[in-house]
Amino acid sequence: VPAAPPAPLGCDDPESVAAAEFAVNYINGHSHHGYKFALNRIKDIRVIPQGPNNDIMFLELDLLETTCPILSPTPLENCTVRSFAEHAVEGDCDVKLQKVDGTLSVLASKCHSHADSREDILKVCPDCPLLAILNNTEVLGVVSAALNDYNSKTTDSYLRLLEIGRAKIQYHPVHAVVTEFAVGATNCSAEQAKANVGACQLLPEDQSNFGFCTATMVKRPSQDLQVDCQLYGHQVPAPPIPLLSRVSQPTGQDTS
Amino acid sequence: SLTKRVVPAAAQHDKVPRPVGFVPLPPPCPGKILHFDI
Repeated sequence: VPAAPPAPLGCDDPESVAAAEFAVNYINGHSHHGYKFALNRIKDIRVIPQGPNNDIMFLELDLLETTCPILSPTPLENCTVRSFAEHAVEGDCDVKLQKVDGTLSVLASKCHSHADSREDILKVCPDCPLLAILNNTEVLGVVSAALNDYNSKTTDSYLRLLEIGRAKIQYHPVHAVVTEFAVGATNCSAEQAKANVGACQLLPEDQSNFGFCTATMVKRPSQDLQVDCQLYGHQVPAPPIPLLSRVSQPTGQDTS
Repeated sequence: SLTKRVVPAAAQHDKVPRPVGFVPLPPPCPGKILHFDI
């Protein structure tokens, strides 16, 4: 009597979790924008046997944005998932993997990320500041002022803006703009940049030194700007395959 | 002479009785939520 087909894999089975973690590491390792994402839930898994010890696996994953920028060397397990009140961002990913003799590889991946709905946040936290769209003029102004302020005070290399990661604007109890943005070191010192900033270019890939800044500008009742930038030091970059888009609009984006 | 055997009353449940401590398996998918649902 032919052997009964194996029971379908459950989404919480160890084999499914291992495949999902492999997929999430692949997505984070091949994206160059925004933040690292962590696994929140395996929505579905389908396994299609191709032959002995050879399966194609289709995974549907729910991910959540963490507070670690994508270029940060911090291991994913040490990255905090952004809380609901911080205006969480969710990633929905469909991943196709192959498992041959127990070795996994990603064949394709398509992800869509979107911020949680503003109504949901305000329902739970009426005063929580919400994500602003990244080309908001107030946001652009604060990022520019913050980077200029940092470069005017640093004795290290002149930093250039890579991308704005996220920004929030709050109106009470004070009117403040909170921004996070990725930066890259250039081939100039801050002093040289004063003379000829046009000559300051990001360091070539084999010397690249990326970092991350947070800046808060309080506008009312009094003007105050706080900037903090951390450089990671040189890291060997993974091949760029943009898989998980940034939420540059609270409505999200598709990438594959 | 034939005598009719007494047949015990049918079990209360016409279904196969469940073993003691039977816990239905959770549905295979979706999996559990690790952080929170948005």
